[in-house]
Amino acid sequence: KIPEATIKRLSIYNRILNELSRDGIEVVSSARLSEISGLNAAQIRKDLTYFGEFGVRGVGYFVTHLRDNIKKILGINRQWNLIIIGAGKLGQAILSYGNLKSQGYNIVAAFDNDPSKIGTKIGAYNTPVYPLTKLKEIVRKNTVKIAILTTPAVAAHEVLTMLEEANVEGVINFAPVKLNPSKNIKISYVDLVTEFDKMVFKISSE
Amino acid sequence: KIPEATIKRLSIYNRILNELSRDGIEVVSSARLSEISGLNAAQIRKDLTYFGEFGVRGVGYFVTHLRDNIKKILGINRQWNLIIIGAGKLGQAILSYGNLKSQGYNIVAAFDNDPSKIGTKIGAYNTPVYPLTKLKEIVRKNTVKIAILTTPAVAAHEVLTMLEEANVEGVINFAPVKLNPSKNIKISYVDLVTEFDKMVFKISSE
Ligand SMILES: NC(=O)c1ccc[n+]([C@@H]2O[C@H](COP(=O)([O-])OP(=O)(O)OC[C@H]3O[C@@H](n4cnc5c(N)ncnc54)[C@H](O)[C@@H]3O)[C@@H](O)[C@H]2O)c1
Ligand SMILES: NC(=O)c1ccc[n+]([C@@H]2O[C@H](COP(=O)([O-])OP(=O)(O)OC[C@H]3O[C@@H](n4cnc5c(N)ncnc54)[C@H](O)[C@@H]3O)[C@@H](O)[C@H]2O)c1
Repeated sequence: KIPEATIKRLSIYNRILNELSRDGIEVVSSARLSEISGLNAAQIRKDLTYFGEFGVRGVGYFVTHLRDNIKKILGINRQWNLIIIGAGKLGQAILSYGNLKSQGYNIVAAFDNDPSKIGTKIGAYNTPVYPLTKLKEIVRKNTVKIAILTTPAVAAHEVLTMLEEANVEGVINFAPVKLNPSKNIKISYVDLVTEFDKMVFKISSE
Repeated sequence: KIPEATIKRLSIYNRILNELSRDGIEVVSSARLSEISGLNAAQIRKDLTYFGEFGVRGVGYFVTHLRDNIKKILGINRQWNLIIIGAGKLGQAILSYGNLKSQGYNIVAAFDNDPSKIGTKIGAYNTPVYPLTKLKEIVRKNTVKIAILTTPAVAAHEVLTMLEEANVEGVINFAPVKLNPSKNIKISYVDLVTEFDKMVFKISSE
């Protein structure tokens, strides 16, 4: 099983390689990747050897070749349709975030139980807001596998049950509550408190 | 230098231990911590031995003793005053997030350049919104060391310069842009795309 920290670093390498390729750079060394990302160069070489031989000794890595391989390893060499449940402040900030679309993530629909939001289009990409009764139909029609959960904590369990019934495979959960998923659905928790703890540690350990 | 992945896990252990202590649980095994967190039990034991001997053979870890030690290691055994620059959708979602306050993070002020927001109070904790001209004064008066950056990418560089002049020590940056900080300020980047990539990998590698 590949550690989550390695997957996170691959995601960072992919983003950097995207930028390098956009700037027309064809070859990059692990030292240069280290400089840009702030990650340790030996760690970068170890990560990339884990999946195969991508570098050329004395030359470095071919940017688009390495990027395409990383995309294949991560499974992001294709488009993904997602839905978001809870079209509040956080939901709308995610819906408007340009980087998601440019990385192949399309949030095709938002869901909410607030009557004043249902039937409207929100966010920078005019995403339609549906009632939860439409969940199964939208998931099926758009082959949605991943849902983002940005409802209040009290609503999260009931929404998860509906997502399981709609055969969604993964939920990225922002609501501060421990969920009890069935075995057919994967949950990942995002808590920004961790980012604050990391910064405090950086400052305190000076 | 302690790897960032270890610090992230310590933050997760701290959160779990807080919940266990709230539920009146006094002792916990690495196996139980593994069950709750989804992290590998051997990795947990390795993390905790790195900083000292906290467990008792055959018994486990004393919850409050371990939690207090982790808080000390991370530097979160005290209150931290923060500011946020950019009181838009993402800024307001962060300002209203209850977990920050309960973990000792007080966002004392928001800053924005939108005249309709300046002079108002926003978010669940009625945080005052100031113009950027008040930055230095607020940072000094409240001993602020960390700022959260949730402005559009185009404004990030100019705001960073102002934060450096105000002697802020760390910036948690959400704007999708590479910053060029002076040597006196630490930057951490948060990009939710990484969370999406991690979920795609989980689903694809089934
Ligand atoms: N994990 C993190 O780091 C983090 C950061 C900020 C906020 N949050 C959490 O994200 C969630 C959203 O925060 P916010 O600031 O956007 O809140 P918000 O109140 O602005 O938005 C919540 C939305 O969910 C909708 N909703 C409520 N019950 C629902 C239901 N049963 N089904 C569908 N929609 C429902 C509401 O109508 C509203 O539109 C909260 O749980 C908050 O604690 C997490
Ligand atoms: N990293 C991530 O995962 C992630 C996710 C969502 C959004 N974002 C980013 O976060 C930022 C905020 O997103 P949002 O949806 O809240 O946008 P928004 O437009 O709702 O909010 C931006 C706020 O910044 C203010 N602002 C603009 N220029 C300013 C300046 N010079 N000084 C102070 N304030 C200024 C605006 O008045 C507004 O209130 C954007 O850069 C967006 O790309 C990042």
